[in-house]
Amino acid sequence: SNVVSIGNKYFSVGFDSKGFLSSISLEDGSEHKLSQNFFYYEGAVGDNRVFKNRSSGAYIFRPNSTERWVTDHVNVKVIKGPVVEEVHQTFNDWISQVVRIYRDYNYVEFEWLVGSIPVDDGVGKEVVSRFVSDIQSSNVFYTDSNGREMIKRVRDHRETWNLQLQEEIAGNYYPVTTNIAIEDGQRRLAIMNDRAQGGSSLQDGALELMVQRRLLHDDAFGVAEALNQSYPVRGKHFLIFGKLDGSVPSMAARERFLQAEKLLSPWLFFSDVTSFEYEDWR
Amino acid sequence: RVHLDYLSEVMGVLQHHDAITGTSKEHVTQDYTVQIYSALKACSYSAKIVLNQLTRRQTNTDKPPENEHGSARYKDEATSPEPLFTFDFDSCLLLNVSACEISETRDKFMVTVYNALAHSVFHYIRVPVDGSFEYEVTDYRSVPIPHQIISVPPQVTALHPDKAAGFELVFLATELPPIGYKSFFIVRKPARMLNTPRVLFRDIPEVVLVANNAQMSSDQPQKPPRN
Repeated sequence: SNVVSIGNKYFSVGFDSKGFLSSISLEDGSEHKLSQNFFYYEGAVGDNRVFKNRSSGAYIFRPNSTERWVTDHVNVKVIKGPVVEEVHQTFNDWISQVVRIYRDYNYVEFEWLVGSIPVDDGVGKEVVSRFVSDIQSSNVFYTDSNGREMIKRVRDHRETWNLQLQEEIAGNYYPVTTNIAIEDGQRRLAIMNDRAQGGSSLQDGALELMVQRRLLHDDAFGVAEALNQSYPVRGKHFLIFGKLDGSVPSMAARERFLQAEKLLSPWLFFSDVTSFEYEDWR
Repeated sequence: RVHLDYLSEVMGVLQHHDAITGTSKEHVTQDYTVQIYSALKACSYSAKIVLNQLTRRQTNTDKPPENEHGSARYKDEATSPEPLFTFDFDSCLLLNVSACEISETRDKFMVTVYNALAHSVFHYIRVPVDGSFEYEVTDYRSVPIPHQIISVPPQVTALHPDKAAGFELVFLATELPPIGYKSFFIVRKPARMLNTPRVLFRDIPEVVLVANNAQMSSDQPQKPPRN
């Protein structure tokens, strides 16, 4: 029932009594609202004869507008040590996550594990991790372009024609290869991923990334199979939060270096040296 | 070269839009997995040979003869003097589910960290280990590396219950040189055997191993790498 926090010399993040991420505190002492949770969209189901009856499937993301939170209470295990501090969160039988802060890194790492997604209820599910802050992003968010420059996205808007969205969720989703971000002139929140995912900002201050999907129907675009395999998937999100003015290094530099370090992360090789003494090896 | 070409070809196949987006049929996806796995294994085998030749050169105390271009190289690796020691460099393809046969079962193992970036980085290393032991992590200067053993969530070990021991050893690898590598010597011991006195060689200067010229020099003071 206690509120817990983990952190390092750069910042700390707090968790509320229900086990959810609730705040982030920067090194200048300022505290900001920041929460994270998992939920899923239910996939649309239809006979695919006309557009409005299209099912959500391998090619298209088409929720039926139903958004369901996976839990209202998270089981939490807190581990603190000299190198890394972690909060192990168990959301339900098929979603868990480790929130991690290393001693010398200025970002928060979220290592999620989702699956096998149950479909005993006959409902296809598209699982999303959503971060909510108090940043006033004014309908604007940014996604990367295949790891290169960031592109400005405006919710419910296209640059070259008047848009009337029929599907307000899927219609605001964009490809996120490495980075999605929001800002309000003072602060910036960026979520970087370890693989290409779909993402959006469906309300001011919020960012979401789809992490896993399991659907029971084909969408009739050619694959002729439903995305109905029960694989568990493990991946990482990296959260960078900070002030835009006076931040050294700048937020953009922090994101760019982290992007390079995660896309070209070090390779590990293991060698059995059982027959050697350390001095020989040295 | 043959193995590299094989991997290149498979990577070419996997550039197909259905392979990238997940819109291929299930059995096709499984075949993609088989192809990329076998190509990686083939290149891993080649890399092992290349790295062992590199080790052989670096651990030879005799200076190899120079050729007409002035580069020091044995004409025939088979005729070069026997190395002081050799070992294999293996990839653990199950690291994404916190499992690695070598690090979880061996009393002594080496972790080599290769930095593919053109600038120096530091990186936290996570190595799957058996949690019933204590560990010592030492770099090539005999400097003990602070580390932490941390449990892996049971949901992760459940993915491979027969392979994952359920713990990870975490330590910071500092100053990984650009396009180069560092190695760490890791020993597991019962807790009572730890903290035994050891001679420290702190006066040995930093040695930077760079992959493209594969030289090891410690005679001259090393300039810190420019970031």
